[in-house]
Amino acid sequence: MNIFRLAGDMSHLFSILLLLLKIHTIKSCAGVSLKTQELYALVFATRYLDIFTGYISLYNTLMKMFFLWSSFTIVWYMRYHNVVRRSYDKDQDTFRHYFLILPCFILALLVHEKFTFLEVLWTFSLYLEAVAILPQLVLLQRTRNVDNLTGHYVFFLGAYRSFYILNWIYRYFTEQNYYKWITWISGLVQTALYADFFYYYVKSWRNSERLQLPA
Amino acid sequence: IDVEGVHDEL
Repeated sequence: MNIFRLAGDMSHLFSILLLLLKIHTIKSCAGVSLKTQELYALVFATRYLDIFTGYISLYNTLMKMFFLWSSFTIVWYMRYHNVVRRSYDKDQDTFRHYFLILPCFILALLVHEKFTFLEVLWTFSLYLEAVAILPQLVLLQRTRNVDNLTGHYVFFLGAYRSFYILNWIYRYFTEQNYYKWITWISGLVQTALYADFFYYYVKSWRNSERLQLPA
Repeated sequence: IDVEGVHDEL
């Protein structure tokens, strides 16, 4: 564990806590894409199957359990909670997320480290995570006016990805034989998707005004 | 140390 990976994990944890806080206390999920949240739940469900087969550390196991629990809790809130579900922008959140799942799965069947059940699902989760933010970004672009919590949520998700890139660079130079092409490339794609959002986020922060995205 | 087939990142 190095400082970049810890900072990345903490940003990830913090982003989810922000989202849960918003949903739980304000009882609103306005501006949050259910499609993206469902994709994340699928990402964690397929990636963390190794929770049953291997042990790395208590930290690792607890984080995995948190990510699994929180992603399904958020989906549950948005779909079934009496108050929260009414604030969901269903008509705006129209990205066809099913179209992301199949290509990612086919790609995982073709490009992977090892052709085993867990390994293919793990690879699928990496590809899917890379594009899972797309419905959220499309929703932000559509609604344009982004409330603070949703903006911070996406910002910290992007920070998590950026720290992971620094972590890979650090590990590449400090560990022997550490190279993970699949993880790196899908991670880079994922981080690149945030670039546009980051630009407007930092701009609004510097002008200390509300985040507004161009149409 | 990264063992083959073990993913230690989250």
